[in-house]
Amino acid sequence: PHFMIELPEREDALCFNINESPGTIFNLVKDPSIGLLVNGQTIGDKMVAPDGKVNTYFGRLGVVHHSLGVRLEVTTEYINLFQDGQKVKLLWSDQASLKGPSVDLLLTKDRSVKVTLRDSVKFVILLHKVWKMHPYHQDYLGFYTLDSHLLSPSVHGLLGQFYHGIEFEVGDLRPGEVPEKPDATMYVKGHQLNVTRGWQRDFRKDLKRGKNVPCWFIHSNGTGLIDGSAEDYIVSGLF
Amino acid sequence: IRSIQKRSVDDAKMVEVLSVKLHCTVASRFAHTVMTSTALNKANSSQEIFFEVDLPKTAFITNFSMEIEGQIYVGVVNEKEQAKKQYEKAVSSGRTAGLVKASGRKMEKFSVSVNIAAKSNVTFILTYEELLQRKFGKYEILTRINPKQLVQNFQIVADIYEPQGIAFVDAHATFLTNELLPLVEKTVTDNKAHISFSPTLDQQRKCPECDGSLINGDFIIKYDVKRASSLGDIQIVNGYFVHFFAPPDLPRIRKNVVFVIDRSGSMAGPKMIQTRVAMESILSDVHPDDYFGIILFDRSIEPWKQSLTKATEENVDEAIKFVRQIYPRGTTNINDSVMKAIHMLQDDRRNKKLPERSVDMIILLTDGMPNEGESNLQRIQQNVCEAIGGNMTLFCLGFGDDVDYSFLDVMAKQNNGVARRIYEASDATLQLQGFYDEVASPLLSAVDLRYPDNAVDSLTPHHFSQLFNGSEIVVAGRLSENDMDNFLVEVFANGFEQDFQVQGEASVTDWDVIYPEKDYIFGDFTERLWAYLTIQQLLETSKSGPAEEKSNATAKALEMSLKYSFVTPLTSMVVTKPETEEGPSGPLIADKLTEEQRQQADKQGGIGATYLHSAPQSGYMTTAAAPHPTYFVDGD
Repeated sequence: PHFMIELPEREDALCFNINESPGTIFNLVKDPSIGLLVNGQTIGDKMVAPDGKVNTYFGRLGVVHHSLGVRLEVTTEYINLFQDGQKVKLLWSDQASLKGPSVDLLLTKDRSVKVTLRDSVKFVILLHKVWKMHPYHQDYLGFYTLDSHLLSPSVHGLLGQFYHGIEFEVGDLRPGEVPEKPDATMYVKGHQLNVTRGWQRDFRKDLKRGKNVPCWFIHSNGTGLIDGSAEDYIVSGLF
Repeated sequence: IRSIQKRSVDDAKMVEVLSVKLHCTVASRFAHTVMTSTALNKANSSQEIFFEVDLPKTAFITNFSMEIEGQIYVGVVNEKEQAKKQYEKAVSSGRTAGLVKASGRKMEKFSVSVNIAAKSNVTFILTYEELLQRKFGKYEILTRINPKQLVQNFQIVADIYEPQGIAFVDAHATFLTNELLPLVEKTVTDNKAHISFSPTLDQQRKCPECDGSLINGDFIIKYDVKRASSLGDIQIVNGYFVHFFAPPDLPRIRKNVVFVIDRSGSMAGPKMIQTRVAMESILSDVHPDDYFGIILFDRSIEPWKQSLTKATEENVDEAIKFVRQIYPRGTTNINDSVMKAIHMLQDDRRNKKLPERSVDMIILLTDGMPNEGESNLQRIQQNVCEAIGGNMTLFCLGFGDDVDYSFLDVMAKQNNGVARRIYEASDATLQLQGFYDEVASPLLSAVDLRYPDNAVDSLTPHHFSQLFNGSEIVVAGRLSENDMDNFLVEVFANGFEQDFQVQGEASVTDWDVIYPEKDYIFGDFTERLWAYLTIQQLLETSKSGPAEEKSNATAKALEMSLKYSFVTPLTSMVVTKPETEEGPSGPLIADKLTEEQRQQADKQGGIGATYLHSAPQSGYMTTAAAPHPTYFVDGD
């Protein structure tokens, strides 16, 4: 999956990829003070493509909010919402709007589910539908944080650690391996990283083609940008 | 010609296309094309038969008719609002109507359908006219053909009459195989050419046993005329005159060009890569005598150098290295970037850094709406126009669908330039280079064509900021007196090293003498050519002219469109369809899309049908949403 931290005030963005073997579960957001967890499990392609590239995506996402008593499971097939011992199962082919005391959920058929957890976080999960007969690829999910300002300063995780901003500087722009993607040096979190100008896609407005967002790409699974290494965010279960 | 087709495959076999004929007559660059198609409904029940034609965007439909069982249904050109009412009435009563749809870069689609009784014939006849534009030293007649099935009588014929004499004629098609190639017949004499292409049923077949047709693609005729006189060619026919001005063998004049390149975040990805590649190529092509500057902009403005630089090999190499390093970021500040370019040219002129005899131009490339600095579009246009003050030319390239094309179009026209859409596609690099090539070699600047005040009226524009190599200036007018003995024509312009000044007397062109065997070309084509040019000029004034002239120009353009039966953006052609067994049918409407409507249609999925109901755009979004960070994870 590709991770993107867009910083409009700096008119810039940071991005990195994390590639681990399919099935790995990563912690994306963790706010222990309110008991919030967002975890994602990766899936791979159906088979290795002729170019030998192994791509992974998120195929299953789990969200738990202990204080609110909410548990949400989103796969490429269905959406399960548990709240106060009650379970609601929705299919992506449904169109639904649920309003509860702790959670609001708006499901747009075959496209997205927007979730608002009362007084904590708002996010949207996109469903990327791939042609069923595609020899290699399969459906996958995208996770977009819409509002995180109510989370505590202790929020962490692969995405969560950036919710309170990040300081970085970029300099020494120079030709890269590919002419259209220059390299530069980034100073971040006390590290000096070789980064490359590139772009990744934001699919919120255009689910099919996405919108290119220019960003500084941090190599090696975001090493140097993220706290610790990608392995540190691997967890054993979705909840 | 996409010609006649049927909804389902089985039913389609019950429709036989008897003939498809395209006859194009060109008289002094004015092309009059008649497309005729006849089909037979072989079924035992009535069927809906479709007629679809791609015609050039620069053409105006002048007539459309259908002949069904001996009855002819003729189109009438109406004011658009009036036609719209008819259309909406038909739609509200549940009846269908035909439409012109947006289609492609050069062509637009005309599409109608009609219900035909069992064992009956239908003949569709569509006529359109256009003034062929000279680009890169050639005129081009483009016909798109896709008859969907084999046609018993298939024919493309073009007759070109050019009293100046024909320099060359090329005819080719994208679908021509070695077998089909000899079927393109071309006869060229001094001042006329005849081209025909008429494959038999068997020659149309993809293979001996199959029904698929090879005939699918573009049929293109290119030609140019001979040019001997520096004054150009003036033709006076039936009380109207037309002056074609493109003198031969002129040396190019030096130019000073500032490229203003958008590098805002929305340019990320292929657009930025294609821009870099195109700029590398364009910079390599800048003539060593020219001066150039580069300004990159997003929210900030970054000039390559603070003044223009001579295009020496070393400077070009350095500039190429600079453009290779453009990367996208930030928002879009069009106002300040264009103003910077204007000031750069003005400062260099003032400090005598630029050759005295040279032309100044700015080429703006952007893909988005201004959302930084001045974002009110009208104020940007006003600022730019006031700063330029008619002393330089502004060309605007709108990359993709997110930019408001009409904003760029008006701004370019207010400053003697043109705007061009660059389509997001794999060939965007070539589109950018192609545009630069068109304007790369100015031959004359401040071109002023003068005619006797007392002898002519209703002149089309006759002052041009530049004449580019391979192009042509066309001026037409109406004669106010019959005495043509002293019809003095003068042209003043700035040339390479000296002023260009020619004068001469025009004489009446007697077509009967030049073409004695052809007593009738297609009516009063010189008058229609004048009307076509005048309407185009009025339509431009109605968009980009001073406020007080806009409504007058619109009213005049509408009046002339109705008088000469041109389907322009102000008019529609309405054809009343015959009644069917189910009851009366709604009218068919043929419309002309503006580039903005085409862009809107492209955004909505390529069909222009919805524009008929869309509200007019009266204002612009001038504020951007407050920025807030976004964090996400997704897959490519």
